[in-house]
Amino acid sequence: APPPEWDWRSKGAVTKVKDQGMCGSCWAFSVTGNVEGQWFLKEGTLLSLSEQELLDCDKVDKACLGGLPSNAYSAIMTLGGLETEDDYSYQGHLQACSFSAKKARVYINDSMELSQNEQKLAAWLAKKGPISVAINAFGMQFYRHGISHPLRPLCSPWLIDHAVLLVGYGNRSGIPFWAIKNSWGTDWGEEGYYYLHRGSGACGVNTMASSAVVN
Amino acid sequence: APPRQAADAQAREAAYPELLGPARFALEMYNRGRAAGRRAALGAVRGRVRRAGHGSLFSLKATLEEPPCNDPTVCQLPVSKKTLLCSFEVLDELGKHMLLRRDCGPVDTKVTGAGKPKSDFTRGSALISSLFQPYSDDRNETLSSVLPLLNKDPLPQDFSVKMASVFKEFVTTYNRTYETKEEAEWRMSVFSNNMVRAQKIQALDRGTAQYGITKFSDLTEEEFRTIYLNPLLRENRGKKMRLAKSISDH
Repeated sequence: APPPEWDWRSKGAVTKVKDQGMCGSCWAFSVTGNVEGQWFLKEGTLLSLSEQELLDCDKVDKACLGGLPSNAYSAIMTLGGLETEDDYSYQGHLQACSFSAKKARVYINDSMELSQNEQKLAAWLAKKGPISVAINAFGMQFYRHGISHPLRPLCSPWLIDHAVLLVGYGNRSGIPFWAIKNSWGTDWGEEGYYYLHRGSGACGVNTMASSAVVN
Repeated sequence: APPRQAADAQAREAAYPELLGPARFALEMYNRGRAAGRRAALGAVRGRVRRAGHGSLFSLKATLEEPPCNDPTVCQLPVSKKTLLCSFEVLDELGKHMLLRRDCGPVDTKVTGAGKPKSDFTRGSALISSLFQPYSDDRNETLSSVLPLLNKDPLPQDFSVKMASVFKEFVTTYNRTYETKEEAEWRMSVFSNNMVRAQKIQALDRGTAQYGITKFSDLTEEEFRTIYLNPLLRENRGKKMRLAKSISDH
């Protein structure tokens, strides 16, 4: 059974909260957050990685109009890796691809889909690092703090429209939660984080969990 | 009489000519930002009015006729002409209108098959529409306990002044600038409507979350979805990935 709680932020595996700006690029932030964690666990170095490279060079996805983590992992493998945020900084709109393989600091070997069982997801997270997930963003426009637990029909797992990163889990006053890193800046939510009920499949959090593989 | 009946006693059916001004304002707000050929038209309208501060609060029910859309640059799939049933709350104070609430939904003319098993999704959407159905005058307890600003009778004397000061604080906090006075008025209407939406979401949350004013509070739901969300995620899963072994399998 997984530990009762876990938080990769306290273990140095999570970079600061970023801000996607007026652009539907959450998918890129969810994937770079996962790869940052995988690289940290494999190499012991935490690097802030480039989302702009994915916006500009992942030709399968649609930059600010949306994308899918599974396509993004493929694009990273095809391109030959990811540059750092400093080397390929975020602009928040599509540009011509200027990726340079010589500058790539991180590579991945594969990607995989994770279990839809939240108990198994917690065990995987505690052992293997932050997880890329996709959720229904119902109510997040007005979320300020606390553990969100919307009625299921209002936050249907069929209407997934946002990608984020699971960085930890635990209980607050006996209520189980996922600690979720969002990409809307630190002036939203709990310093950029969103807390969602764990164990009830809330908002489809368990339906599209995935991770890169770094051998 | 209990407060609610007293409130309703003060609310009275409004004559059609009296409704036209608020109804046209609500339609103008609904059509804002739309090209000429894409604007909805006002169908039938009826409603009630009650005293509110220095003015009147109109609770309207109106049908809107949405024009057909065949232009793929505007609507991804062709949309035939459709009728919406809308509920609006318009505050008319000192000659100024403010749209406090807007709930619109398709007029459901289909009769679902009796006993037809509802998928989780269908049942959910039915529940959503019942939870968020056009606002009726006989407020149910949930909303009346949740929407203090709109349910005090009479409305606080300077309701729109209160709302204006909250909005002003929002503008300062999030360093908003609007190009024109009309834009600022429009954004305040959106902000006010969003306050009501946030309170509804709050009332229906089973966790400990707090909802309220955020940096997105002056965006309509459509704007927020279009700019910040990623509907591609629901359309397909993209490239199939292999399934990871569970930790216990390792």
